[in-house]
Amino acid sequence: MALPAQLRAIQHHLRTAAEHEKRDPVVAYYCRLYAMQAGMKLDSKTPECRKFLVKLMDQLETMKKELGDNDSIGQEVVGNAHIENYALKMFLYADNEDRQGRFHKNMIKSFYSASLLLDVLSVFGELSEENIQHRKYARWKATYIHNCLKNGETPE
Amino acid sequence: TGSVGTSVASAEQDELSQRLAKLRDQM
Repeated sequence: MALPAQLRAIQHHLRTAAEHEKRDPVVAYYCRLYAMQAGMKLDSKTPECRKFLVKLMDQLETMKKELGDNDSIGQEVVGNAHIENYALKMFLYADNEDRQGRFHKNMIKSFYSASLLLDVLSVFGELSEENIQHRKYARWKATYIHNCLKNGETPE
Repeated sequence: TGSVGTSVASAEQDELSQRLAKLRDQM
């Protein structure tokens, strides 16, 4: 189902969920949970948004049943650790490539996905100051390096 | 139709909120 324009702010989280459907269903589940919560704050009034969010909720409930015996889904603290470890793994990979001066699409995507997953971490509660800084840095780096490569410049 | 539409909308919104709360409670 097409994403209504009013919910554009969650499109990348939903895309990350789709990319992890098979690779890491726990990541997919929490990306969709974040998108659901954020989407309801963005717009759950207009009919097309409500229809989209109902479908997303159906998907979440189905995933919940399928993954029910997984502790990362059943226990919030385990889920939190799962997402945080995954986000930081992506961040460290991209940061290492950056420090080695290896600039490419994969490392840009890893910086950006790390920032999205740090958004997702907020379903478990307030982000730590460290994670807020990581998210800001990762999003800035992804944008900066993407623009450098687009303009044919070498990132510092 | 305006008021009916609004009450349907808010009923559906409430239902979504309840489903989300239930999903989270089971975590």
